[in-house]
Amino acid sequence: EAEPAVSGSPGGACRTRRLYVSFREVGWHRWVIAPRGFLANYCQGQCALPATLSGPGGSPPLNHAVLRALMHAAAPGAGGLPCCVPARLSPISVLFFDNSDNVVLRHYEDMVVDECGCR
Amino acid sequence: TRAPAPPGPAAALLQALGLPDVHRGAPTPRSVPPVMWRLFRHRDPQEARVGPRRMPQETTLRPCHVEELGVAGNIVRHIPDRGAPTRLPEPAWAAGQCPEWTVVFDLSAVEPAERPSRARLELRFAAVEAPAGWELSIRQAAEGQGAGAGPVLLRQAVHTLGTPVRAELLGAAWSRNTSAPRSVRLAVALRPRAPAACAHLAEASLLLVTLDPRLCHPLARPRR
Repeated sequence: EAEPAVSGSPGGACRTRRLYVSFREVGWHRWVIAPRGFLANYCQGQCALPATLSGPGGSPPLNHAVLRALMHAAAPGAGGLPCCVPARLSPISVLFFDNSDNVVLRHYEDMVVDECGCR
Repeated sequence: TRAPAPPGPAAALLQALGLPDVHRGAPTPRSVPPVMWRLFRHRDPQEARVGPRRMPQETTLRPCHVEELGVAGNIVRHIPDRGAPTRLPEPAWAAGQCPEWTVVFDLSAVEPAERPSRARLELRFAAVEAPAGWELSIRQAAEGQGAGAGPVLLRQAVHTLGTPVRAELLGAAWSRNTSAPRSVRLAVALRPRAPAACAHLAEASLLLVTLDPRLCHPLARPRR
């Protein structure tokens, strides 16, 4: 269940978009006990100037990304724009049955996009 | 001989998530132990964030640490006793002699890279209380009936059977700082300290906490 993707340019600045991952949708609901799904989110949007400089979502852009955006503004097409990617992620815990019918609680890092940035 | 087929995308994805096998589908129905629900609710940041009860621990949760159990770890398993279905009916107990039960835990799902930090044996007994209390003893059990048991690994006093009896196996059943064995077979005995009726082992389980360093990011480095 995702927020509609932005296609092509201009499309808006790079930012976090809503994406809910349902374990039923991916067919894991018989062995994943909890949660039923989680808000994973994703990143999409343009990393052109000035959005690249402002650091959407509060995440400072990499110097490299700023220079690439500057280069692109000066000579479009040379190397393209920086990428809009996760800049800060958070973990989730998943409770599930394993193949030996043990009940397992596992902690997974980097499962939820909290913040996107131009990289 | 033909080389094994490369894993498909689904298997590769599960391997990346630390699940070596494609899940076989529907598990055998069994209830989820309350301790696992408690640990899940404590650990789950999304539940803490969006749930009606905002948890004060949200900001203080340490990565790769199980706060409720006070140990390092990122995987907690509740492993049921596999010996119960094959356990023989207890014979008529001779005076002063209480039975010994064999409990078996299958740890084959634990990967060699995982480092156990807690292995808590949990035993539920049915018994009339003994005024002087009980003594729990645990020995390594050998394979096969009548094969005997090894030396005592652990001995501890038990004051009441009203709550589950817990015993830490790490450092007793196997060494700390080593991988978990493929399986653990233990001979469990509970004897009253003064003449009293014997207890009956109703349920046994193992709560195993491990740390898989591959899933544990090092602490964030300061920005340069």
